[in-house]
Amino acid sequence: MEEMFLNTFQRVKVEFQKVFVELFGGGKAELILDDGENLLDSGIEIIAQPPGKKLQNLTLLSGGERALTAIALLFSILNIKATPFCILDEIEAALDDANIDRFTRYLKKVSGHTQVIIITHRKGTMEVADALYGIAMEETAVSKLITVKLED
Amino acid sequence: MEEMFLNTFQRVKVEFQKVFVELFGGGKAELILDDGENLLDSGIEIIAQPPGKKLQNLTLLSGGERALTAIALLFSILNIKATPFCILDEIEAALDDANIDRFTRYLKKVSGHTQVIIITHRKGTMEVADALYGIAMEETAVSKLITVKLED
Amino acid sequence: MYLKRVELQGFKSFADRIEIEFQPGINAIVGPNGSGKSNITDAIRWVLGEQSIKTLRGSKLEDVIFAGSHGRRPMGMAEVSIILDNSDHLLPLEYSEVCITRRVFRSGESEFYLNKVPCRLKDIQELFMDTGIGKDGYSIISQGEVDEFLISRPEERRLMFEETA
Amino acid sequence: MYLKRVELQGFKSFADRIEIEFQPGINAIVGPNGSGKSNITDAIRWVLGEQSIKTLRGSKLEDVIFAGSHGRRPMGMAEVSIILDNSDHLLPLEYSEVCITRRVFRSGESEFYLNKVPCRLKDIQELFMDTGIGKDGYSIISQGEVDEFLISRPEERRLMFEETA
Ligand SMILES: Nc1ncnc2c1ncn2[C@@H]1O[C@H](COP(=O)(O)OP(=O)(O)OP(=O)(O)O)[C@@H](O)[C@H]1O
Ligand SMILES: Nc1ncnc2c1ncn2[C@@H]1O[C@H](COP(=O)(O)OP(=O)(O)OP(=O)(O)O)[C@@H](O)[C@H]1O
Ligand SMILES: [Mg+2]
Ligand SMILES: [Mg+2]
Repeated sequence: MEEMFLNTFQRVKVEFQKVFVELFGGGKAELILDDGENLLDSGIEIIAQPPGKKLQNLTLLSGGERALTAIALLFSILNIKATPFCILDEIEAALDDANIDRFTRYLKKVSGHTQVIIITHRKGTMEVADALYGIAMEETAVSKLITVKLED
Repeated sequence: MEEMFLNTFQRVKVEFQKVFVELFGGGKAELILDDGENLLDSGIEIIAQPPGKKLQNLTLLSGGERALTAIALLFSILNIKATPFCILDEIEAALDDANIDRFTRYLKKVSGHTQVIIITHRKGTMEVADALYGIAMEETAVSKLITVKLED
Repeated sequence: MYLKRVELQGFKSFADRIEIEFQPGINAIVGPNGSGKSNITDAIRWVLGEQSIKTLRGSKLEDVIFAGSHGRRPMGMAEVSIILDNSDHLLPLEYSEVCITRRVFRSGESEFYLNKVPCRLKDIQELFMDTGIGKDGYSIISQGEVDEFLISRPEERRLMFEETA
Repeated sequence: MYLKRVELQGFKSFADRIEIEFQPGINAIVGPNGSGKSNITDAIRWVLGEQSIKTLRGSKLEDVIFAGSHGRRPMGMAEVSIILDNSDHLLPLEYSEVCITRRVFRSGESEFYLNKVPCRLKDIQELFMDTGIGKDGYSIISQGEVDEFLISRPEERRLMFEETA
């Protein structure tokens, strides 16, 4: 049990270092077991250092940097322990356009092993979709589906 | 003391009903003192009903509807009790483009009595700005100011 | 395995029956504020066995049933079905297609079906154990939740990891 | 009254001295993620007397001083000045322009100035009482905080109202 956890943790740890660098275009990040002695009770700490910046507390990161760090962790877990599908509700809302670019390129990779259903308001995300679904609301406050044609 | 609170509350209450309708293009909203008997301890409840929808718990509103409701309350308070300036950090992030339109139109009104300093990623908000300030970061992770020319 | 289709009727703002056919790869759901997109996220959580009404943004069980509007009367029942391609038999069932249906009535009565056969909530929750889907999994990230990954205390994060292990 | 200018040096990512001249009306601050925009919000809160490091997204007092980077060494002091047009004498001072400066050193020592004259933090906080600016006011809404208006319990909201009354 503890061995299985440690094994998965190690693999996600290595993956997180890679994914973070790819999403941030540099920098470095770590997952750390804060109690190396007592693995059964140890918590997991996140260390994140965007490119060129000094390592500081996660709380000092910007809104967009925090979102991208969390996305890197999510993608790392999906890469190691792919679930059949994932539902992502506006997870990239805080990213600027440059970061949306890197995010969508990585999302395309993830979709190779995990079906992605993503709710989004961002053009960049819509552009990498294989299928687009429009939800609209009638005056009667009832939701309906609109087939949206993808013009590539 | 209690009278002053009640007076301000009543005025903001009336204002909130108007501002909500203007931002949502309809619907209705209320501010309610939940303990009418004991004003000194009474809390303030928010009731919000977007156009065409049935009145439900605030928690069931969408991300964008909640943001717009909170903005309506903020603007109501600023209309009644104008502060000299306000600093707004990405408060309209959750709004779709149709709502950004109504938001920026109302923001223009608010700026008539309160100087607005708003941090934003949204084009619609940049378009109603009287002055634009670009913040960029060098490779040395040091912030710098870029003068952004406004082309109207 | 992938999610082939979601069918909603009477669930939150989906008063009229809606069927959404998904593709493998990236499926993007778009639309204006308040149109019902996140309600789809809630519907998928719910049909997979979510029991916390708070997680579904409600305060009582009935909140997931269409409450009516200015143009429509309230409904008496909410139903969501999810159809999964199971050709890889990730779910330990013979079927190459698995359909899970959940229904709730205003009375509070609930019904669950696995490929049209009545079953218990427990059966659905157990079916998805160790797949990363469902309770405590990572596969569903609700609106505004992405920051939670960073805010959660190290010990809470540990619990999440154990679910994936 | 309006905010004419903010000057930052050594405050968070503003290692180099920056002066921002604001206009009456709408001033929009734009730029990429992590460039320092919200740090300006923090700087304005701080110079107006914010004492909670948590509100400034830090965990210790030193967190507001430029910590250095791969290209630059850390600095020993952070300083922010805010210059207000006071021609309407909203602030009960004879000056038609009011300048507030706050400085902090790594040692933890703090200095406060009102129009270049040393003063106490208390003097600055009292100056802005009842203007809606500063502690418990509504005039500064930080990133992600707008939802707080709706999440806060009715009693908390009451406290906010009393500040405006
Ligand atoms: N039981 C119900 N009956 C009728 N309408 C409901 C019910 N529950 C929620 N709604 C409505 O659904 C709407 C919220 O939908 P949802 O959260 O899916 O929006 P959204 O498309 O995600 O919008 P956003 O882009 O702002 O996040 C609300 O306006 C709410 O009133
Ligand atoms: N004391 C400090 N020394 C150096 N850099 C700092 C310090 N405190 C914070 N920073 C840096 O400032 C950056 C955050 O800036 P800020 O929050 O202002 O970004 P932002 O422009 O608002 O971005 P976003 O659009 O993502 O919200 C972080 O990358 C952080 O590393
Ligand atoms: Mg939503
Ligand atoms: Mg910011």
